[in-house]
Amino acid sequence: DTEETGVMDTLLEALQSGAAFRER
Amino acid sequence: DNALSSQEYIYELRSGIQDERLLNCLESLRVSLKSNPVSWVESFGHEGMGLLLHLLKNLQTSCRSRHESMNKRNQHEIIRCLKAFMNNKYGLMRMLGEELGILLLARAVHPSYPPMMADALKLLSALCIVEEDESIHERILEALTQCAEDDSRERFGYIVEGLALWQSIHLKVGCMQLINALLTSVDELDFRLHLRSEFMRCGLADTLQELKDLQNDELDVQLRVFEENREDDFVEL
Repeated sequence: DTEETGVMDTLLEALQSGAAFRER
Repeated sequence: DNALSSQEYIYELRSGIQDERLLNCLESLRVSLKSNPVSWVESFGHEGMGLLLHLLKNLQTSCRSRHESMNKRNQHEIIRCLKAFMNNKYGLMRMLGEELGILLLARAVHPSYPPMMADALKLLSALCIVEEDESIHERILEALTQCAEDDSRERFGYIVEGLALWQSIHLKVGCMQLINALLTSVDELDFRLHLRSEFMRCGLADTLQELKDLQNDELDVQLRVFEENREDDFVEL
């Protein structure tokens, strides 16, 4: 599924909100 | 209306354009990477990503001191292009597969140009938490270590310096994000304790209270993550 877009935006938002760290 | 095709951008980048003309080309490329479908990005990326990295490497090692400011702006614009390029699964996987890409981003983590450093920090943080690549954390640490050795610095020196010296909140948030990304990506308690203690000895311990005093919402999110993880590790210990 190389067509998937917005991948970096999603990662950056998760970092900014802290959600990326809570899931770990 | 003046947008070029993916192959025309490759031709332009290969032609050896410099300074203002290169900057115009990169700015236009960034818009195209953002606004075109993934098929366009793939068509550009086949050869274009290597060209962008090659250009960035040359600019980072360039000694044209009279053009220092333009040089930095071009480096920054390439990093913004890479960000747009990586905003889809194809581009992200391509970048993860490029050893040079990680190293060049780590080299851009340098306080001499805070806006670029902030963007490089954010991209490295994002790559660090990508689940598709289990070795990425180790590769980012290696890249930071190699860059620091080249400059005869402590490997987290610039990251902590970015927290302490510059007025840019954007940069401080980027520094804390990478610190959190590096720490929370480690499974082993011992290694987390080791990395955190290395950051603290490097100057983070002296800076934390000042950062809290700034009372900035975005920064507070990162500081809370840092403290919560530190407390969790303390309990686990």
